[in-house]
Amino acid sequence: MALLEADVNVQVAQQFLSRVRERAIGDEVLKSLTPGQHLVGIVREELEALLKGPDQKLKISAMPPTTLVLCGLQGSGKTTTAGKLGWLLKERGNLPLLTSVDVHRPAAREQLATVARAAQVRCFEEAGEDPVDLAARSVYAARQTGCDFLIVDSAGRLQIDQKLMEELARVVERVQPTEILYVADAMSGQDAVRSALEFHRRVNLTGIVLTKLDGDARGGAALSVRSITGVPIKFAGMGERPEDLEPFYPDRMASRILG
Amino acid sequence: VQGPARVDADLLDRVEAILLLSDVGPALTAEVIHSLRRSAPGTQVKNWSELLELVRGEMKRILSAVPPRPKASVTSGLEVVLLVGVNGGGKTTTAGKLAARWAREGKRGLLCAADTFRAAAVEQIAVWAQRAGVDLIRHQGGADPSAVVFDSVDAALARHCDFLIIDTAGRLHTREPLMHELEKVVRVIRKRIPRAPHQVLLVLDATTGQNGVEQARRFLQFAGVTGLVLSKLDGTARGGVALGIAKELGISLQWVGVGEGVEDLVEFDPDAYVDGIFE
Ligand SMILES: Nc1nc2c(ncn2[C@@H]2O[C@H](COP(=O)(O)OP(=O)(O)OP(=O)(O)O)[C@@H](O)[C@H]2O)c(=O)[nH]1
Ligand SMILES: Nc1nc2c(ncn2[C@@H]2O[C@H](COP(=O)(O)OP(=O)(O)OP(=O)(O)O)[C@@H](O)[C@H]2O)c(=O)[nH]1
Ligand SMILES: [Mg+2]
Ligand SMILES: [Mg+2]
Repeated sequence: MALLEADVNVQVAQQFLSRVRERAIGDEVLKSLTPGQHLVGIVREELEALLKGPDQKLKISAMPPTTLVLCGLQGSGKTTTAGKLGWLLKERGNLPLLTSVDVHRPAAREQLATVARAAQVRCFEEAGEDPVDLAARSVYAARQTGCDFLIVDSAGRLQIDQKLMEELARVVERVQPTEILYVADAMSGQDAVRSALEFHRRVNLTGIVLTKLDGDARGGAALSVRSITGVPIKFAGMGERPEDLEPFYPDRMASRILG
Repeated sequence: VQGPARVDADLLDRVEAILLLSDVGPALTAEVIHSLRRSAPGTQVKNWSELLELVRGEMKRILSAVPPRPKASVTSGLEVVLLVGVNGGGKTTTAGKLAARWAREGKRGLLCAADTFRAAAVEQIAVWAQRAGVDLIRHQGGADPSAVVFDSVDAALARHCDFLIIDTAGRLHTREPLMHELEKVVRVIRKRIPRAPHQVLLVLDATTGQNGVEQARRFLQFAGVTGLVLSKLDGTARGGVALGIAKELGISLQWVGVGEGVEDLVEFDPDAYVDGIFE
């Protein structure tokens, strides 16, 4: 019940609980002097283990620029996250170029340009109407200007929108990114798994960014998405400013989900 | 001695799964299942469609139990609508859609760009104002939102508008200073027009989980929410948290966003909504 209140997906919660039950039996919780505490301990450990991923760092391409594509549902925080990633890379000495292939949302490209300026990083601002062509030209621009990272912000889209999912697949095909990051809202409910799974099926996600964690949503969607897709959660969005991106901490997330 | 459960346990399990997956939430789902199980001993619910009828009835009852808000007698002929909500829910898009709808109905109105904070927020709503064929009141970037709001109310009165739609910046309900800023915006409107804002619409993303109830609670407290807009219902999420919000806070669902185009806003229809959950 608590897991469901925390927005953990119904099936994920059931699977999780049966794992805990197995371990509890194996661990002989009942023989412990403090069975309640012991059980909570097991739950916490299992949660952390599930949330942890093998590669939580950003991968680097052998051949610069390393290209990252951000994708996800409408309003999840992609454009803002693009700025934050730019900031993070700049702070560690890289030279990122931000680019937006969102030709759908009003003033989307202006938004990224403004965000890039705030993060003090470069933005590809050439005009363009075709996302695939824009993406290709950005890669070229990154190479020409010696940028070692290219961050591609894409339009929000529904995973059931065939046309837009194909558009995303074509952008990915064209720029061959090293990382494809799914940007998901931490306050998402049961449906988070469905959308993440479909995005993963279409473009093979390499990482997840969980945004708006500065709110008080328990964030159970994190557990669901991570365990069902197997994709590691790499970053946590903790606010609206360029510096508000943190590495993802599985132990903190576990405590939060448990409330 | 209680009578036999009048509904087959397997059928109830199926209903429970659907309600949970639609974000109705565990507590409210349990309540619904419980009332289905016990409400009329003696009659047997034999099949899925019969059970669905009962569930539909139960859900519609929850959604319409909210007393329809008495239309505040609009003293100046101007209806002021304030859009609020957490980040990324669809406020700006909804503002544009609503303005377009009312303009199409022959009403005269204004949009107010009260999000003076977020990158390209004014540029975004400017495009929507153009699409709606409605003028936009805007200030320089970084201006005090209360100042733009004040100016927009003045302008709407001066131009004898029928409506003024104010789009505010997204804010997490946990950020006290931002919630106080919103409270101030409401006060500024009220000082100028005592019965305003006539509508305060909370725009909620249909993908929102149980945190949606807490969001609604806070926005009700600081901004006096009068109605809910459930956006992005064209996706696969069902926005079941709207039921909890109706039940616990008495906020009625009024509009549904079904896409990113200017026409993609429909009046809330309980039958269509519940059908969407069970198809
Ligand atoms: N508090 C908070 N707000 C965030 C965070 N990330 C993004 N936002 C806000 O969420 C809203 C939506 O962010 P965007 O970056 O425009 O989202 P998007 O995914 O690019 O949206 P679309 O392009 O329309 O799909 C904005 O108001 C952002 O400032 C975060 O980590 N914390
Ligand atoms: N599919 C779909 N997308 C929507 C709907 N309503 C809004 N959107 C999209 O959701 C994203 C966010 O919408 P905005 O209107 O910018 O949301 P907002 O609440 O004003 O965001 P902030 O001002 O940053 O807090 C945009 O990409 C919109 O096109 C809807 O009903 N359906
Ligand atoms: Mg964007
Ligand atoms: Mg907005």
